[in-house]
Amino acid sequence: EKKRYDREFLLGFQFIFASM
Amino acid sequence: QELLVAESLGKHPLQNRWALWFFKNDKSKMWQENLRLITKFSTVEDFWALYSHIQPASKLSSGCDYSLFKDGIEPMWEDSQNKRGGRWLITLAKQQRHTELDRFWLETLMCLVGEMFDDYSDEVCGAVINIRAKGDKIAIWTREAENREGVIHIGRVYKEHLGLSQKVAIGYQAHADTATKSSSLTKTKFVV
Repeated sequence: EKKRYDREFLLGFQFIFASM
Repeated sequence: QELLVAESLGKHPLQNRWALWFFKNDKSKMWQENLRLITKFSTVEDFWALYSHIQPASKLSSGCDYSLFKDGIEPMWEDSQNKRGGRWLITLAKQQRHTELDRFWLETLMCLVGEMFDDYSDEVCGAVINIRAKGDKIAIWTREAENREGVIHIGRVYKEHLGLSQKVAIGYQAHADTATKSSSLTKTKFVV
């Protein structure tokens, strides 16, 4: 199965570093 | 092995490993010397770590490029996987550098790393952003300009992700044509 991610899923990780 | 490591860390692996390149136009150096590999990544988390770490495209000086290509493909026409291909080209007006450029580039990167072109994602080689005084350019490069169905599908999906209105047309040019003509005369093979 190809690993696909939609836009919303990807954006969900954008600011993960700020919170870490 | 990389996949196992990524997953064991709880990271989300990407379908491909991607390489981000940076080009700075230094006239005193050979073209190849001006092109530098920044780093490679293959997880969602590492993509964002890199993206949040580098200079936004709109802050680069004129003459610079970013290129994001699948690992193993170099960001140049001559690469064997680019040679028969072409690009969907987005040309921006000068004032769009401050309004749309960064957003368009991020949408482009997400289309690539998220494999958002359905069955045609394997047609994608990479994407390039050129920061130029006369108007910036963003393009998605595909590997086979003759693969009409794949090229058109990628163009339509890309246009949708950029949120371009139906009134705005974007063109696809084969690298073989771009390489031989001045940009204003380059033949457009497909339009969406």
